Amino acid sequence: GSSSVLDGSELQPNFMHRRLRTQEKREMQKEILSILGLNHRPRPHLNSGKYNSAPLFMLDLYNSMSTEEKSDVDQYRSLFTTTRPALASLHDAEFLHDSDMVMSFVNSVENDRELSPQRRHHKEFKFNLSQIPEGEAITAAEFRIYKECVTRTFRNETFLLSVFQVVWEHPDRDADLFLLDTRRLWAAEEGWLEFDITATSNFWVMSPHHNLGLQISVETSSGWNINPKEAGLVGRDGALEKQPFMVAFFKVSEVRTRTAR
Amino acid sequence: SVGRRRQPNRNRSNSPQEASKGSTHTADYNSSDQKTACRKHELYVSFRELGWQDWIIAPEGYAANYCDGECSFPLNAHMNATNHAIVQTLVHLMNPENVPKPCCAPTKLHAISVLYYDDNSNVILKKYKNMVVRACGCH
Repeated sequence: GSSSVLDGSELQPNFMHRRLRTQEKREMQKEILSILGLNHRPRPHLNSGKYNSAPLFMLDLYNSMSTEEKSDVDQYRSLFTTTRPALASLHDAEFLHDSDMVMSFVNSVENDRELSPQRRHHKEFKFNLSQIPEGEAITAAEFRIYKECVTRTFRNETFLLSVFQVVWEHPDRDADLFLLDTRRLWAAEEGWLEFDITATSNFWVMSPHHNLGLQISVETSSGWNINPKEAGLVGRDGALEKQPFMVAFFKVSEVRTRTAR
Repeated sequence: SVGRRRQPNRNRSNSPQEASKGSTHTADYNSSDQKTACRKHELYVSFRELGWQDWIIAPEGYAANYCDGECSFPLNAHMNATNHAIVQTLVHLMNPENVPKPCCAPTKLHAISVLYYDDNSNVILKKYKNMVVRACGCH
């Protein structure tokens, strides 16, 4: 009744309307899901809070899109520099402009594995890319991790953060890693760090069994490996709005036609 | 030949014969036409009322709108009528049994963006083209 899609108040007074029956309502829901390109209603598991960093980042992007109906990049630029650059950057605005879809992925690693003594401070991240809709091609992808200021422990210290792609895992020894990027960080630095993982993500989409995730390591300027947490990098036990995540921008690569149901 | 016959169920004063009788009738035609003419009607699809707020983060719903109304001769009143709609009307008048009138349909459609969770709690922001009717016209 009141939950029907056809709300009488929105219709003209002379429009003869009726309430949808339960079956009709279900059919209507199916039709709207079909318009949205979905086979079924998603059932997300939001145990760790609805609005952690990934949804907040996406909400930032959404708000920037919904306030504009304009299309040129300059307008996105002004929007991002004048309103809320908290999570989404100008960089993202430009990707957004060229994208048909943006998707964020939460880190699915729940417990740290026992790694070798050489890699005991490495942290692992895994992202489930299995639900990327067909016909979407990744045009850009980023791994994002938040760094907090740590001047109390490491005054004037610099760190070297390395991001690796896990290429192969072995039962009896450390995994083979491929170095994707390194970044020198100041102890006092605070904010989101973005790493381009476009090529890696495309590889994972083409070859899902090779999606073995990422690893990061942190070295001090004197070459000591330290726990990323000591360098201020926020992990799973940190604040919800600072959780690491991955974001990918997509372009539709094929014409989608709705098939008859 | 256009005014040769009149369909029994069309008692509205918009037939060509009546339209040609004089200005008074034309005025009548216009007043009734305004009520039934092809135009945009408001219709809000509420994701909230569908009980989908657990997976659709934004928006709460969207003004999809729809087009409804008559596309009757003459089409001057329908500012958004396509050129072909005028030809379609003329052919309909000549052969009303077999050729339909032009359709009242969207002439301008806009996109919306939807932000939602998938089953893995990943978040998707997607642009959907042609979701909102901005203008209607006769095709």
